[in-house]
Amino acid sequence: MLEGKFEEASLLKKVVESIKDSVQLCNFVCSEHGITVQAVDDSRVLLVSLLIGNEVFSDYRCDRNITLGVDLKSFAKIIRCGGNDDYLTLIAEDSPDSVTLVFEDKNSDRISEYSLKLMEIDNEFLKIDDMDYDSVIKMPSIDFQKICRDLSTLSESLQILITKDSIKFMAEGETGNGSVILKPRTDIDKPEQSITVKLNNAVNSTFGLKYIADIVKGTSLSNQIVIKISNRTPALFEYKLQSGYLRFYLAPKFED
Amino acid sequence: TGVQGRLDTFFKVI
Repeated sequence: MLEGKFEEASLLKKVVESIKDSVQLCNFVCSEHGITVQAVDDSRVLLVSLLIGNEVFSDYRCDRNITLGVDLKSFAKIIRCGGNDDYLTLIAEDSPDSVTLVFEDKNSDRISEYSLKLMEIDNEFLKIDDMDYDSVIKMPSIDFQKICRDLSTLSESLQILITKDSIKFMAEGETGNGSVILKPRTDIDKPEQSITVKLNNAVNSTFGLKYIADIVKGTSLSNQIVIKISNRTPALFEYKLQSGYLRFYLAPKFED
Repeated sequence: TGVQGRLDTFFKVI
């Protein structure tokens, strides 16, 4: 049996809102360690990988592995019914047909209970080995979101160039071009404002901005985003959770 | 502006 209680419903709300436009049907695999999701978008360009570690929950028990096949659009509708600050408990039997969501308002005795029918989802799994990346950058997630949104007004593609002392984001379009250059900086008082670059090799990679527009929906999950890039291989965009992560793997674009 | 790559090219399906 699964019983996982979130101190605040807002965390799961944010997670679902962050991935529901990238993937619709996915298996939430629950184990004693927490809940994991891996799913690929229909175009097979973007992969979502989620771990909600058991330490995120104020109470958590899962005696044996349970898979919850969830339609995220329906899940999102139900989860919006609860308040952000409510306790949220997920409950499922060992071989469940449905998952129950219990919202408890902390300021009153109101308890709301919803159940979502589950689906049999036959999704394949992509094996992702640990890789040595050419470059790892860490920067404020909100800045990355703004840069991508600004440059998406000009182009469908975002070019990222990384050298040891700068990160350059570029977009070239029919109406004009744009670029934003960032330099590494350490902010001792506000570490979440820091920008770091670890470089093994200089990077020059290009990505579709429509996919990046989906990735940056994870911005509210973490102050910082970690971007790991190698030339000509998928990049990893990561928002760290208190225990766990939301990762997106995005295949690059190539020159014709 | 380039050809969009696919994840299947890089990751093994299991």
